[in-house]
Amino acid sequence: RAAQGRTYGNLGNTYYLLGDFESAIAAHEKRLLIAKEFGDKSAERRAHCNLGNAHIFLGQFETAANHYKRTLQLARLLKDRAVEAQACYSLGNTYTLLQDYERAIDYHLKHLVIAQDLKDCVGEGRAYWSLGNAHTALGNHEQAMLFAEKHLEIAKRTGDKS
Amino acid sequence: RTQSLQVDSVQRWMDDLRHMTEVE
Repeated sequence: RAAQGRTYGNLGNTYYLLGDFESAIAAHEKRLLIAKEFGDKSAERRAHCNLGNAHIFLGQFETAANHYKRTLQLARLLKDRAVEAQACYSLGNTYTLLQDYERAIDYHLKHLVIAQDLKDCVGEGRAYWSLGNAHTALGNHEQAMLFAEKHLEIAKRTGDKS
Repeated sequence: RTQSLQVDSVQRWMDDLRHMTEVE
C-alpha cells in the first residue's frame, strides 16, 4: 500500500510533466488518500502541492489556493521553513491570478520574511518583484516603487541581468 | 498596463512551476 502511494505520486508527476493535468490530479488524489491512511504528513504536503500546481494550469485558481493553504499548514506543522516560504509564494501568485491583491500582498510579505531569514536572495528578489506588481495593481505607486527599487538592488547584488 | 505588470512576475513563477514536481 505504501509502494502504491509512491507509485501514484510518480505517475501523477509524469502526467503533470506531460501536460495531462487532469490525469495528474487523479493520480495525486489517490496519492493523497494513501498518505492520509498512513498519517504521512510529508507525503500529504507533497500531494497537496502537486495538486495545487496542476489546478493552476487548468485555470482552477480557487481550488489551487485551497491546496496551497493546506500545504502551508502542513509545512508549519512539519517546521519546514523553506517549504513554508514556497507555499506562501505560491499563494501570493495564486491570489494575484484571482486579482485579490491584498491577500497576494499578505502572502508575498510572509514569503519575503522567510526568504530574508533563510538568506535566500533569489526568493527575496522574487518577493520584491511580486510585491511591487501587487501594489501597482492597487494603485499604491509609492509602495510599488519602493519594492521595485529593492528588487533592482538585489538583482544587481546577485548579478541577475534579466 | 497594470495587467501586463502583473503578468511578468506571475508568468516567471508559472514558467518555473511547469517543470516542478514534488518527488517521492
